[in-house]
Amino acid sequence: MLEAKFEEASLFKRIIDGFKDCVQLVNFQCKEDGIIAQAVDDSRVLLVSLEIGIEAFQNYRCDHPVTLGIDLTSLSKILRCGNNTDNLTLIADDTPDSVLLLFEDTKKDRIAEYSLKLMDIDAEFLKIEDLAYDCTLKMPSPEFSKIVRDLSQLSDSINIMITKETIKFVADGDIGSGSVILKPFVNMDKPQESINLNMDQPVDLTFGSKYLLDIVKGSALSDNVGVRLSSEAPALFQFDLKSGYLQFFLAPKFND
Amino acid sequence: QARQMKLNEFFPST
Repeated sequence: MLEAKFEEASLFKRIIDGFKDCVQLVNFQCKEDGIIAQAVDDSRVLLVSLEIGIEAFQNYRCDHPVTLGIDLTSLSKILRCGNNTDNLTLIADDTPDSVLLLFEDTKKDRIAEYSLKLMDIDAEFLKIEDLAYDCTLKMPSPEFSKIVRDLSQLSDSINIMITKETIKFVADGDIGSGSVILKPFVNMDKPQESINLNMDQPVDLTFGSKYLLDIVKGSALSDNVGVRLSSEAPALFQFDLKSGYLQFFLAPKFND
Repeated sequence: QARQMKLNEFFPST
């Protein structure tokens, strides 16, 4: 039996909105210690990895591991039926063919109940080992989001270059070019606005704009985005939850 | 022109 209660439906909505536009069919694996999911986009360039730890829930109970195969488009339709401030409980039995979503208005006696049919999703699971990264960057997610949205208008590729004290985003396209340069800094009053950079080796990497535009949709989950870059592996973009995270692994473009 | 790499070129599937 799974009973997973979010204090606010808006958290689960933001999680699903964070990756529903790049993957559609997702297996949510529910275990004693929380819910995990992994999915690869159709072009096999972007991988989404989600972990919702039990601390992110108001109540969580899962006596028996259960996999919920969910079509995110259908799930989104149901999530839109609940109010952001409702309590949301996901309920499934041990061998479910559907999952129940229970929205409870905390101020008035209103309960809405929806049942979502589950799917058998034959998804391959990629084994992601702990990778060694050349650069680790942490910056405000709204700022990262704006840079990606601005530069992606100019080109279908965005170049990220990091040297010791400089983070440079560049787009060079048919209509012109643009670049944004940032320096690490610490904001003592508003630490979430700081930019932290750890660099072992400089990197100069190119990524598809369309995938970065998908990734920045996770910005609603966290004030910050963690970016880990390596010259020899997919980049990792991470939005932390109170307990858990939404991660995107993005394969770079390489010059042949 | 840069070539878009695929995830399988980095991560083995299980």
